[in-house]
Amino acid sequence: RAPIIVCANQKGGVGKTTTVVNLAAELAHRGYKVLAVDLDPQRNLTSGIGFVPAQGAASAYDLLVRRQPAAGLAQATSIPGLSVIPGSADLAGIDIELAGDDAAGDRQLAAGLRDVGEFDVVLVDTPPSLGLVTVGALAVADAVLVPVQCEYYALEGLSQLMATIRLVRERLNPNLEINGLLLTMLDPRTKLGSDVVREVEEHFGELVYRARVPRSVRLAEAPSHGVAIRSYAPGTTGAESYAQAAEEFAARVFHV
Amino acid sequence: RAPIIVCANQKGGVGKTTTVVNLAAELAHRGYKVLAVDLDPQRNLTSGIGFVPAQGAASAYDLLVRRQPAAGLAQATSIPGLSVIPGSADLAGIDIELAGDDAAGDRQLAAGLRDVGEFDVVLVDTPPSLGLVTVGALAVADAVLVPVQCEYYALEGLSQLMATIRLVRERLNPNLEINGLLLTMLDPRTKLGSDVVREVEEHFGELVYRARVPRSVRLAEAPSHGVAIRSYAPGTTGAESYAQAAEEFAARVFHV
Ligand SMILES: Nc1ncnc2c1ncn2[C@@H]1O[C@H](COP(=O)(O)OP(=O)(O)OP(=O)(O)O)[C@@H](O)[C@H]1O
Ligand SMILES: Nc1ncnc2c1ncn2[C@@H]1O[C@H](COP(=O)(O)OP(=O)(O)OP(=O)(O)O)[C@@H](O)[C@H]1O
Ligand SMILES: [Mg+2]
Ligand SMILES: [Mg+2]
Repeated sequence: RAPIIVCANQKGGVGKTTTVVNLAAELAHRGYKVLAVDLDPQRNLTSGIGFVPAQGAASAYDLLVRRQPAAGLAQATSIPGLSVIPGSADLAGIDIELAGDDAAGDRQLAAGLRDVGEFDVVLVDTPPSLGLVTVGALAVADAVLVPVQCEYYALEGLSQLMATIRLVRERLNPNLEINGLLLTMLDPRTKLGSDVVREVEEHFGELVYRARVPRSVRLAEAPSHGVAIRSYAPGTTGAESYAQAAEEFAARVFHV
Repeated sequence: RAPIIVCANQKGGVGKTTTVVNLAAELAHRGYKVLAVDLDPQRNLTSGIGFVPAQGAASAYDLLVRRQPAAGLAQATSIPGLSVIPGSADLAGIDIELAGDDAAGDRQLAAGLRDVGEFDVVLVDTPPSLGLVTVGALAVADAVLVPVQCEYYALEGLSQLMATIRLVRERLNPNLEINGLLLTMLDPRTKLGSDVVREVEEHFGELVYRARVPRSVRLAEAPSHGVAIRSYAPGTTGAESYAQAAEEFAARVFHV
């Protein structure tokens, strides 16, 4: 079964989507068969890879609410080796829609991700909250990848996120590991940036990816063209940092 | 009754908290009696103004779940004229906790904000989602202030936010107005920045604040000191842009 890696952080705007888009593209380029899953009602992953769903195409709503197996929902993208389960705006009210529904009681909303067929890895993007969708994804995940923006509020939110991960491990998913913490939007010239790096590395040691993603306007521009950074601005620091992160990701997940 | 202005945008990291902190501090400096309300379980507003709640102090949980009037929950801060209802981590699971509860059916969760006593204005920070908390705040708001980060994904999310505002106006709160859209984290030297500005101004015209908040590391540093930008880095472009935004805010809300 393909490992399921969920990218999560309830702090908004820390680079979750950007990380899933660019890691997925890098891994596909290296020959892995990748399934990217967009569980955020904002659907930024879907547009970030330039995927335009066909009318009436399957979406993450079929996975979470209709509990369909992921194998039947995956759609090929223009990037060789990369398929996607596109996002759905209908997920916006899911916490309200499903709460009280006994079937959701086990929180195994994303159980369909265990049945993906021929992929090597499943990468999941989540919304900025610790509601049913994110908890549902963590409940079936093998590991969680945490982007950490190198700024103060993002640092503050880490302890709450780690507490939620522990809770999910205790109650829903004893196998849930931490894939790692990836520092994002780092401006090493600022004291704020270097302070956050030091704090995170002191607390989390080996869990922190050696790759650090710099703040780079190229990374903010790429989504408006619907392509990953490796196509939009190859050779830039943004592209190189995600190439390095993909290398480390493969070592952590596939032990190569 | 004091006007209730809710700062909302489901896109994460666009500057909601930064806007509430700095507008609240500016308005308090101009002599208005301001109540800032932290409805985000991340509690960034509470720490951004350097407020450390006393043990067992009242919080936003008392407002939304215990439905207590805001007047009894407001606590004075070190900034003259500014009081706060601090955030609560217990709000993280509120969508699940309250869904199905008939009392929440009317979505008037934040009705206690109508009973604030002697304040001139209530400014509300919300989490990055369109769940019960944000909808509950919009249901009792006089107007909504929308920070718009000058980047692609933030632009994409605007139509979903506007659709939600229209829905709230039709079903829950016919008086809900749009206070305005405030452009944030603008780097005018980039094509991305100027493209977003043009798009937003073409679509929203007069609703867009003339003040534009530049991307400024000072604004990202201020929260780690628990002070507003006007105290942390007076005279910088970040401080000046929020001073100008407060001027426009007062004109829109108090018609001065
Ligand atoms: N390293 C970077 N340098 C500069 N801009 C970046 C970087 N990474 C992401 N961005 C931009 O910052 C914004 C936030 O990133 P992104 O949307 O990926 O975060 P997110 O955590 O997925 O947000 P949300 O919480 O809303 O889902 C986007 O406009 C994105 O293009
Ligand atoms: N104009 C700016 N220039 C540079 N950094 C900024 C600016 N405004 C906010 N920031 C920083 O960007 C990050 C996101 O801002 P903020 O937390 O206020 O957004 P938010 O919309 O409240 O996020 P969330 O969706 O998580 O609630 C914070 O680290 C903040 O300090
Ligand atoms: Mg995202
Ligand atoms: Mg915030």
